[in-house]
Amino acid sequence: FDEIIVDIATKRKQYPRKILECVIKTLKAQHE
Amino acid sequence: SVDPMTYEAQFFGFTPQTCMFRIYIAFQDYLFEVMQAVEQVILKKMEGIPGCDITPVQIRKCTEKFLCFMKGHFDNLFGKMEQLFLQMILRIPPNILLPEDKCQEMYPYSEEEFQLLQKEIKELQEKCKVEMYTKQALLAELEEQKIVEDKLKQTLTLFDELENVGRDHGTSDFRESLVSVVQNSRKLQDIRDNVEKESK
Amino acid sequence: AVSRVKLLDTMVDTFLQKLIAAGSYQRFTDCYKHFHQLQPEMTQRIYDKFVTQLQASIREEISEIKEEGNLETVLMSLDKIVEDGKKRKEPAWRPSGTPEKDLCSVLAPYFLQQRDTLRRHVQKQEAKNQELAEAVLAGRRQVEELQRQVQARQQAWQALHRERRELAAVLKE
Repeated sequence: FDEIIVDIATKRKQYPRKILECVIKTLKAQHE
Repeated sequence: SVDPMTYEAQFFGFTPQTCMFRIYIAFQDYLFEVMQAVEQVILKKMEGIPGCDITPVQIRKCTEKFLCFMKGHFDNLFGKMEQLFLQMILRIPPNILLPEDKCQEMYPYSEEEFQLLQKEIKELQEKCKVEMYTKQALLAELEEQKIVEDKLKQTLTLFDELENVGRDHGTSDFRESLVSVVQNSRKLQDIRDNVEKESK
Repeated sequence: AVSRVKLLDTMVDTFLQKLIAAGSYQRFTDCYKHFHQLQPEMTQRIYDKFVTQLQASIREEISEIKEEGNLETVLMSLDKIVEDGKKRKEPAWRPSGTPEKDLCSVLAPYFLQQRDTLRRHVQKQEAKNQELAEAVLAGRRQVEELQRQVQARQQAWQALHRERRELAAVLKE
């Protein structure tokens, strides 16, 4: 249970930033 | 129900309960270790006491008695400390937002609003394309107009040159010159007719 | 506000004090009664050693945990975050449990930026196209005018041509 909590919390911390990087790349490419 | 304290885990990288469990186990191990050391020392000291009638089993019972007492207090005190830790140290107050979640406060977007935003962007992209095509079409027509205008101007120039030719040869205006040629030729005809008549 | 690190140290100290107070020398000698009767000074020394060792081990453990998890820095940064956010009274946002939902606000600023860029782009292009359209209309008028002029000149020449043909006919006679 503890590992699941830490795993989810870590994803909540890291994934938005990672997804953001991809989205920004996509937006830039679209713009170009 | 257990509070998983996921928001704290997001900040600390571990769950506060695990941290406390880790501290509890470590403290408890030390308590046992120190008790064991105490017992070892006492047994060793006893060996050095002549005629000592205390047996190691008795000492073991003393140790267990003291440890049991200490362990009871230890658990009670540690439970209180753990509560304080979880409430005052390893806790994100409910009114606090972590920096990485600042955007949730600044841009509270629901899924519906977000979809609307994406729809608006798609429409704008379409509009962008339409404007680009319009621009190309307009530029193409301007290009065409330029060619047509050049052609028409060439034609007008041609007419001008024709007139200039006429002018260079003494006839400023073709129409008048033609009229005068027609009149002159009619005069010539009359003269010729007269001449023929007189010669008869 | 007391810093979390200070709170932590205070709590551990309190815990130790109370633990030691519970495991008093009195209690210790009650348990090791016979040995204490035989060797009272030794018992005192062993008890003191017990207390010192227990305190040292627990304090060392706390330092290790602080060291390992860089806890002091983390707790100080939490102090800062709490200090910065203390104006807000109502409960703050928390993850909803649906990542897609939570992501909307993360991505929103960038999509808003893209929307604004596109808006500016469209407005700029529309303005440019407006000018181009006017230029095209003016060009069309210009072409019509030139066409009219050419037509007029052409008709004049055709009329001339007819007259010349008449002349030629007359002259031929």
